[in-house]
Order: sequence, then C-alpha cells, then structure tokens
Amino acid sequence: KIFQGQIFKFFLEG
Amino acid sequence: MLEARIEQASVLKRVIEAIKDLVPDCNFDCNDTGIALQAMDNSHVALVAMLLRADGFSPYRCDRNIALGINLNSLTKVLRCAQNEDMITLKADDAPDSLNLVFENTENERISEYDIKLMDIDQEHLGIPDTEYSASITLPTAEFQRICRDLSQLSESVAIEATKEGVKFSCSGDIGNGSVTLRTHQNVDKPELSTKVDLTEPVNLTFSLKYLVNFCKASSLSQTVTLSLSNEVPLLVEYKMDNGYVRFYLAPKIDE
Repeated sequence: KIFQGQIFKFFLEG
Repeated sequence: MLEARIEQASVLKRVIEAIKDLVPDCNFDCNDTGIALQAMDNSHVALVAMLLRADGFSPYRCDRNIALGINLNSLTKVLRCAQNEDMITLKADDAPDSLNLVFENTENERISEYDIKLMDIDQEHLGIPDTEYSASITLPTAEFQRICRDLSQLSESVAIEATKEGVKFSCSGDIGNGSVTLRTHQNVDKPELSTKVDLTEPVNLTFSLKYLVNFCKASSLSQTVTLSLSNEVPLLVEYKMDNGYVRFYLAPKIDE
C-alpha cells in the first residue's frame, strides 16, 4: 500500500 | 510598526484565496524585506510558503519583526469589502492585537476602513533546504489545473514522470486508468503556453491529487507554474508573481 509522507519529516531530516 | 500599501487589492485577494483552504490560521511574518508566511496544513502533508516582497508595496515600512496571527476566513470576509482596483493599506503596531486595513478608491474618493482581531498562533517554522532538483517542469497554469482536475475523477493519486521528452501524469483507479503526456515544446508567439523540462535525471514520483487540486487555487497568480521534483523529497509547486511567490510543498507517497 502507498502511504503519504509527512512533510516535516523531510524538512527536519533534510 | 507596519505600514504597507499595495496598489491593487486583487493581488492580495488572489494570494489569500490561493492558500486559505489549506492553512486557515497562520502567521504573517513582517520585516524590512516584506511580508512572508510559512505554514503546514492540518495533516502535515503539505506546506505553504508565501512572500510578498517590500518592493511590491509603496510605501512599505516595517522597522522590526512583527508576526500577524490571522484567521484567513476572517481576512477573506474583510477583503470582499474591497474592490479589485482599490488600493489597500495594511497597518499594525509593534505588538499588535489587530490589523488595520484601509481601502481607497481614487476614482470616487471612497475610503473604507476595517480592523481584524489577531490571534496568537504557535507555528512550527521549518527550515527548507536549498535543493537542486532532478527535474523542473514549467507549464501553463491552466494546463496543470486541467490535468489535476481530470485525473482526480479517476484516482486519489497521480504519478508524475519527468523525462527529457516531457512529462507524463498518470493515474489508476477503480473505474480504470488515465494519463496525460505533455511533450516539451516552445510556443514562440505565446511563451507562457510552452512546456519546458530541465532535467538532470529522470524522476517518477506519486502524489495525492486532492492536494494538487487544492494548490491549483493559486492559478490566478501566474500564467505558468513550475513543478520541481527529486526522488524521495517533497514536490515543489511554485507560482511566481511580480514581487513574490506562493510555493506549495507536498510530501510524496511512499511504498511501504
């Protein structure tokens, strides 16, 4: 199944 | 204090219209460079970043950082009282509990004045890294809107695949599947109708159509929109204005 990511995870980790 | 006058009410109306459904309450951060906003939607899947640069206002004065916590539905109600061609002056104190808006129509010498109560909004501010995207696609705003609207009839999500030749939007759902391909092309007479792909490597990512359809509410801001993609990072959808931008970031769907 495809799950939508949460945006803040990308930016905090990015 | 803040004092900022914008020549055309329609600019502010269109910006607020573009973002109000995604981020109903948000802080407008005012400083000497202009008025900025960054906010996540409630589900934390999308992020809106907006900038209205100081040089888009005349005059513009803001000597210290002021955060204006605004309910955008309230602001919309007040902006409806302005005509598109009115000049709008925004005024706020250094530690404001309200925002003052004056609408002026030079033709019929009509001046109207409103105050909106401000809110304390505790907003998490994210650092958005400068990203070199694998693909940047510039296409007509109306085309992007149509694709999102059409494909959302069939599916909840869309795969965006960028190659040298162009960009393919495809989806599949219960009733079947569909796709729209735009080949790279240049319209010499009307450059805003061109489709351009800047690519360092091919990308294929999947996104929620519900959000993309929502982003298209910014369509009146610009004739073209730029989609920037890299594998496993959020999509950037950017609407550029003469003196600023509205950017939407959307987390990709991930196989688990």
